Amino acid sequence: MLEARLPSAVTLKKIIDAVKELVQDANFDCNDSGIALQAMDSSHVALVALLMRAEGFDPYRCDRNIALGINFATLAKVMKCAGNDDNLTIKAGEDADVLSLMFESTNSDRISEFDIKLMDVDADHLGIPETDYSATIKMPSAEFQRICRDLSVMSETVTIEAVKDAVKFIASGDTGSGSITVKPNQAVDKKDMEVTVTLQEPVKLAFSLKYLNHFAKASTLAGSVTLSLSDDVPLMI
Amino acid sequence: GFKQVTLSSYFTRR
Repeated sequence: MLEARLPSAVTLKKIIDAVKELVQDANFDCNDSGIALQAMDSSHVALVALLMRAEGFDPYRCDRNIALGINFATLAKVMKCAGNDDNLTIKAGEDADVLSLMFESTNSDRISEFDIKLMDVDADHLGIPETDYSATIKMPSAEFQRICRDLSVMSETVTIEAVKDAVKFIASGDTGSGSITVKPNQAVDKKDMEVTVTLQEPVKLAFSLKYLNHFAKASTLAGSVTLSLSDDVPLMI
Repeated sequence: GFKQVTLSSYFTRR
């Protein structure tokens, strides 16, 4: 039995909005520490890993481990029906074949209830190896989203070059090229506006902007993003 | 040219 109540639905709305282009069908793995999602996109180019800790819900109850197989396009449609400030309760019975979602407006004058059919999603759990990255860049997430969007006008791929005291985003295509250089800024007032480049050694790698733009949709969830790069290993965002 | 690689071989099946 799972019953979890989120004080405001906006968090789950943003999460689903951020992953729905990448994840078709996947399991919400629920246990007493929270709800986890781990899924690759259909072309196996990207992996989404998410944990919603039990502490973020009130109350949170999960009697035994349960995997809820969900079609994320359906869940995204249902989440559109929730108001940002509604409190949201998700429930799944013992051998549930539906996930129940309830949205309650702040003054409880509107209660919406949806059931979405659950499906069997056989997904193996992948181990993400611990990696000591050559370069780790921390920057405002909105800025990263802006860079990915801007450079998409020039090319479908972006080269990210991390050197001492700077990170450069370069896009070159048939019509021309563009580059955006971001430099570390110390002692900023807002932590989220900080830019730091931690370098073990310089690194220069190319990535598909299609996926970076998908990842950047999660920018509304956190003010700061960390990019970790090393040769021959996936970019960690 | 840019060649997109997939992740399949990277992660360990647990």
